Amino acid sequence: MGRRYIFANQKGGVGKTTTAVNVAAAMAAWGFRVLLIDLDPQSNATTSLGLDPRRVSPSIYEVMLELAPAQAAVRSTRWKGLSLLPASPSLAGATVELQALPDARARVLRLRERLAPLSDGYDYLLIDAPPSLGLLTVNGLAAADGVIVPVQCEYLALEGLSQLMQTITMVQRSIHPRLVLRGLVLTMYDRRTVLSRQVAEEVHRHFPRQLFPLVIPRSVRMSEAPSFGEPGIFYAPRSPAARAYRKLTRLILLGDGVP
Amino acid sequence: MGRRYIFANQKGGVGKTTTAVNVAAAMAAWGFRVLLIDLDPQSNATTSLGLDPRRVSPSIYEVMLELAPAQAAVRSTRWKGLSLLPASPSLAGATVELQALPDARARVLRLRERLAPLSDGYDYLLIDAPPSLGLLTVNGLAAADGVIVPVQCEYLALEGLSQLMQTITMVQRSIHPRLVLRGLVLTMYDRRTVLSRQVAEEVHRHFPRQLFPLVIPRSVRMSEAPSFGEPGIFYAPRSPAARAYRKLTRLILLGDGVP
Ligand SMILES: Nc1ncnc2c1ncn2[C@@H]1O[C@H](COP(=O)(O)OP(=O)(O)OP(=O)(O)O)[C@@H](O)[C@H]1O
Ligand SMILES: Nc1ncnc2c1ncn2[C@@H]1O[C@H](COP(=O)(O)OP(=O)(O)OP(=O)(O)O)[C@@H](O)[C@H]1O
Ligand SMILES: [Mg+2]
Ligand SMILES: [Mg+2]
Repeated sequence: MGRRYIFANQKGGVGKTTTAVNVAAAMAAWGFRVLLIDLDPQSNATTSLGLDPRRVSPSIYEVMLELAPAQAAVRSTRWKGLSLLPASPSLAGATVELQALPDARARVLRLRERLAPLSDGYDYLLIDAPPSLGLLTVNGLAAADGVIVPVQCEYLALEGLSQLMQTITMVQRSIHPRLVLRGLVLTMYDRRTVLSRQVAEEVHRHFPRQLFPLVIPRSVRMSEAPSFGEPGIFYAPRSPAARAYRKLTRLILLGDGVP
Repeated sequence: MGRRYIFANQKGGVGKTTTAVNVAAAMAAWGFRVLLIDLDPQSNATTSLGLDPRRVSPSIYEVMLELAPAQAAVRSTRWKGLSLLPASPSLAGATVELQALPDARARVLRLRERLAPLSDGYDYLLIDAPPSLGLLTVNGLAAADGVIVPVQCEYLALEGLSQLMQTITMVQRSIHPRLVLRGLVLTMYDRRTVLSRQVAEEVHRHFPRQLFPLVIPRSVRMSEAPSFGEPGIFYAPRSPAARAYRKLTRLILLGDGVP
């Protein structure tokens, strides 16, 4: 049974996609079978692995609407062990279609049902969520075992954490009691600014046991990588951010008790 | 009749809130009567002006659901000429409630109707949109005269522009033919990186006539300002980013033929 993690935070631009892509890549490089699932209509995870979201079909949209089985949408990538369930812009329409379902539980459990047949084929299934707490993200939370929360080292990124925690609690209480907060990870840390340090201290104060003991430094190499269609840890393997993503991945694997 | 602009881009973290807040502040400082409307459940524009979104009531949520008239939710701020129609986290629930309305046009025209009584009291109404192309943003597009698109100087920020343009075209064709693209503005430009220059060139190539002829430089002073509850142009008036926001505001006012 593959472990399933979702990278979620409704604050935009905090590094959800970059973290999901690089953790997936690091795990695959160490021999794990990983499926990255793009659950964002922006399809940035799909682009980051070199595919054109406008040309992928079937994608997660067809899977969510039961037009295709999940396995039919899975694609292999250039990297051994790393597979992708891509998104396309049509995913923006899925929310309205799911909202129209008569049964409230069916609306939020659709992704979990559609992914169930896939779980045994992978060691990890990693979900990249959109910047919202709407139906797509709730589907992702219901389908995951744990939540990994990237937190940008910016003041405005602090604000939304309580709303996110409330949503996780709501999902635990209503449909998925075993969902856990796997951890928070500080991203785009700039050691030259006081702000980064202040935000890091604040997050540590509120989440002392759930904050991964590292920071992902700001590094332009990370933001260049998507234009080459490859994960930052392959594009610039010796960059400080790449080293930090490998450390984060080791901590996730160790915490899971994976050999 | 006040002019209405929406700051929209579904890509997260590109500077929508920062741009809306600083343009609103600059206009108010030059004597215009400005209403900033926070249409994002994250309520970052509300926080950026020093209010606590969890304590504001009524907010835009009650206005959208016809529980309170817009005027009742408007608050004055510390700065003369600058008023705020705040958001609160409850706004996240508005989408589901609007979606339940039987008439498709009523769903997307709600904000426009609710703001109509306000227009004469202000020179400008500026709307800060959430990072999505869902019902809230479509309501904002239907209520606006023009769209201002902040574009972060990052590769992934380029990807989503075509989806945004398609959504604007859809709104023009279905409900609001007079909606215009007022302009794009490059944000968080870092002149030390090749990436910023490449993205700027790419945006200029695709939108030569609609790109405002300036860049908003990356500046930590801008991201510190929200923690003090004040716009960056007041918190750090001599910073390069503050100067750039004043220039942007001048260009908007000049283009509107406003004395
Ligand atoms: N460590 C880093 N250093 C520098 N830039 C980074 C870093 N991590 C991510 N970025 C860049 O910051 C931007 C935002 O990151 P990303 O797109 O991963 O965030 P996100 O939370 O997935 O955004 P969205 O909310 O739109 O889904 C991207 O342009 C990305 O390339
Ligand atoms: N010129 C700038 N220089 C440095 N930091 C900036 C600048 N403009 C904005 N920021 C910071 O970048 C982050 C993202 O900006 P902002 O929140 O305004 O974007 P947004 O598009 O409104 O995000 P969302 O998609 O979550 O609504 C914030 O922490 C903000 O303080
Ligand atoms: Mg993303
Ligand atoms: Mg915002």
